[in-house]
Parts: sequence; C-alpha cells; structure tokens
Amino acid sequence: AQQPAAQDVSLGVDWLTRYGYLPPPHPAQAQLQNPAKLRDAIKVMQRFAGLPETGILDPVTMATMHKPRCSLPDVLGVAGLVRRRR
Amino acid sequence: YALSSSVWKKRTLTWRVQSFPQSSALSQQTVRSLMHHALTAWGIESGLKFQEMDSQSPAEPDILIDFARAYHQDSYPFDGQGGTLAHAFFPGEHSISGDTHFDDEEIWTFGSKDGEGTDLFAVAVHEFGHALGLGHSSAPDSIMRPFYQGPVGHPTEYRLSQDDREGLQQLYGKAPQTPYDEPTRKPLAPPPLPPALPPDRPSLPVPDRCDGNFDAIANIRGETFFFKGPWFWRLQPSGQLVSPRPARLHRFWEGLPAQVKVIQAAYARHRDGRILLFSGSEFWVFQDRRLEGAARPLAELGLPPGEKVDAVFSWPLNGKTYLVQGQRYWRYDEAAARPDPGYPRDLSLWEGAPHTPDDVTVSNTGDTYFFKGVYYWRFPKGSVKAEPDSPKPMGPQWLDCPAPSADPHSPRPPKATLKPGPCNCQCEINQ
Repeated sequence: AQQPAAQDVSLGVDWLTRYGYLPPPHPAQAQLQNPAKLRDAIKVMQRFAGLPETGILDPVTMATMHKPRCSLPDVLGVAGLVRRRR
Repeated sequence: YALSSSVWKKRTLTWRVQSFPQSSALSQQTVRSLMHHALTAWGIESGLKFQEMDSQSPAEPDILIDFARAYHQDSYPFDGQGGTLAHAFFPGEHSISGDTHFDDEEIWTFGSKDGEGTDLFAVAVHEFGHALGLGHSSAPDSIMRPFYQGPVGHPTEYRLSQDDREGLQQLYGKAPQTPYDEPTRKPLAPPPLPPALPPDRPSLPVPDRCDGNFDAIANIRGETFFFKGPWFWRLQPSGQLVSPRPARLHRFWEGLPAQVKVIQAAYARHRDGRILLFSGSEFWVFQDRRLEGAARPLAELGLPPGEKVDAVFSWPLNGKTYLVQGQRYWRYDEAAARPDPGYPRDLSLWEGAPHTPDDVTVSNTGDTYFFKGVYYWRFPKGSVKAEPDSPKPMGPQWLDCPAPSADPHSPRPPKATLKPGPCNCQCEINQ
C-alpha cells in the first residue's frame, strides 16, 4: 500500500491520541510510538468506523477522521472501561 | 458496547434545556420535545425516569442541555460546522456530570432527509447514552458509534439496538414490568412534533397541576389524563408524567370544536376503545385522537335533556358506565346500548364518595378512584366502599406534587358522603 505522507501520519497520530487510541505523548519520556502500537491503534479505530481493519493510514481512514462525530474519546482508558466482547 | 466507570445512583433524573440553537429552524418547543423523546428512548429500556425542570426553577438539573460554540468553558471546544458535533459528561457528583452540549454551529434538523443538516434527535440519543454512563461502541447498529450515522427515524417510533439495551441494562437493570395489567391498546401516540416553526412565541401561562381541581380525569389506554381548561397532563403507567408542562387540548384531540373550552368528564369505552369527552350537555367520540362524527346529546346516555355531567367512568366489573351529577348517578349499559332503568340513584350507595366529584376513573389495577379538589378516594377493585383512610392528597401519588399544606387555612377535604341512614346533623350556615 502507498505510504501515507508524513503530514498525514502526524495528523493521524494527533487524531488517534485525541480519541484515546494512543496514549498522550509524555515529553519527558518521549516514549516512541512503536509501529506495532500505531498499527493496532489504527485497526481499533477502523473497527469503530466500520472500515476494513488494515492497520494502515490509508486515504479512506484519513478521510473518515474528518467525518462528523461525537467529541468524546472512543477508548476511555483501561481503568474505567468495561468492554463486552461478543 | 463499552461502559464508563460511573453510573447514576438515583433512578429519576431531571433535565432542562438551558440554551437553544440559534442557527437552526427548530423551535424551542420542538427542541424540548426531541430531548424528551431522546431521553424516553433510554427510559423505556431501563425504568429510568426523566423529569423536565421548569426554566424558572432555581435548582440545578442532573442533565443540563446547552447549545454552545467553539470554546465553552469545558475541555472539549467545538470546531465549527462538521467535525465534532456534541459531547456529554458521564454520571457523577460533579456539577457538570450528565451535562450535554451540542455545537450550535451545526445545522440541527428534525425529520429532514439524510444529508440535510444534522439530525438532532439521533445525536441527542447518542449523547444521553454518555450522560447515563455508556462509552462508544463499535457494534454496527449501535447508536453509540462515534461517527454520525444520519437520522434514525421518527422519535416516537425509535427503539435502541440490542447492543445499546444490553449496555444500558448492565448499568441500570431491565425496565420493571409495570404492576398494572398490560393496557389492551397502545397508549395514544403524542401529536406529531410541531413542524419547524419560528422560535416559540412566549408560551401562554399554563395552570399549575399541583392546584388540583381538575375538570376531568380519565384512564385512557393505561395512561391517566388530567384535564384542566384547554390543557391536559398525561401520567404514564410507570407513574411518570409525560411532561410537567401540560399539552394543549385542541392540538391533541383533532376535531374537538374550538368553542369547547373545558372537558367536564371523560372515559375510554372498553368495548371499542373509543374515547368520549363530555362538555355541557354534549359529548364527542374519538377514535384514537381523531373526532368521529358530530357532538351527541348527553340524554342519549340517560340523563335528562339539557343536564351536564360531573364525572363518568366505566366499571370493568359489570361493563356498565356510570354518569355522576351532584349527589346522583345514572347507569348506562354499553352492551345493550341503553340506559339502565331505575336511575338516577343516590351517590351515597358508593359509601364514602364525595358528592359532585371532579371525576372518577378506574386504574389499571381495577381500583376505582373518585377525585375532588386536591384529594382522592380509593375504592378497592370490585368494592363500593371507600378505603377507610380516604381521602388522601392526590399530589404526591399522582402528580409528583407536594401534599397540600396542613395549615388550618388550607381547604379541608370535602366531607365524604355520610353513611346511608337517618342523618341527625345540625347544619349551621357556615358548614
């Protein structure tokens, strides 16, 4: 698949962080977002959006990030979250 | 579904729209009605009750609803049209818990075809899911999906998806089956939401339901209607008022002549489900909410020509309809479609009943209730003898109102009808 542009990755990571898919960056630790974590985060977002779970910031996934939605995060942080698996 | 870690401890939540959309064609009445229906969608699946608070009430509601734009003093600034549409805060003790904010720069619509604006009802149902403690869901048919999925149909017909119901019931349990018999017919659907009107004219002064002294009270398909002047309130089988604000008589009862200013009695006819409204010496028959035919003379039901009626009720025990006027009552045989001979009789045969009642009705459990002023008399199912502790204040039991103040000046319950037999009462002029 075509590699997303750097700007898209940056916007994508911001969006994924805002809606709880990635932990907020910590300036002191500057922990690296390892590619596997980023890929998993994109897959979960694609599931919420009803998209094919490719794990890649493809154009459809990027476009979905601009769609109208609720402001609240999709992933509420493990502590408060009880997610029911089918 | 996903659950936040918080849930309301109480089961009755108050709400109020504090600010309305400025850039949408929706009237304040329509916005409030859509909010009521959006909350009801969650209430009917969980037994949660939602009560709208008057705009004048100084108390803070649990769910405060605002239409705001850009930065509005919380950590979720809006971003203009599109993008983020709304958010709500999870249950909790914080003053902002439960509050729900909609982006006022969206074009909020009701009943538009998809693609025109943003359907306010659909987004409101979603946000109230958060206000009750639900997180976002990835289930395909869930209303809690994070992305806007377009309109979800008419508010009065909308039902939560299974995923949303299960999530909600994890938090609040299932809706209790009402202890009443299942009404044989569905409650009357509320009138269609008003079309998008220009912002509401200042609403007309409405009567206070806690003043009692209703003109008529009737059990109509499991809901209790309280009529007063050109207004009425509806009490659902769950005991929850549809709204603390009364609905307009003539807007709901289609075809009721405009010159009919007050309903003096009402009842739902068991054999065919028709609803009869009485005013003066006439009555009108409704099929659901629509008038069927012209006014009918009360004499048809056995009363002397020109007389009016104080109360009418149908007694399931014998299928007869009782028409009360002052201290007398007539009986009408619905099956034979004719008045019973040997009437009128003295109302004291209903031992303990007040004369000239405001109205009488039979509850879903089959008990007979006489109402007068701010009091009611309960006759257990099948009995013609009032309970010994009658009368009782109707406010707390029926209308979510405080009991009448006990001060000596408050009107005492009207004297119940004396027991049959010789009366040696000494009536002074001021009795």
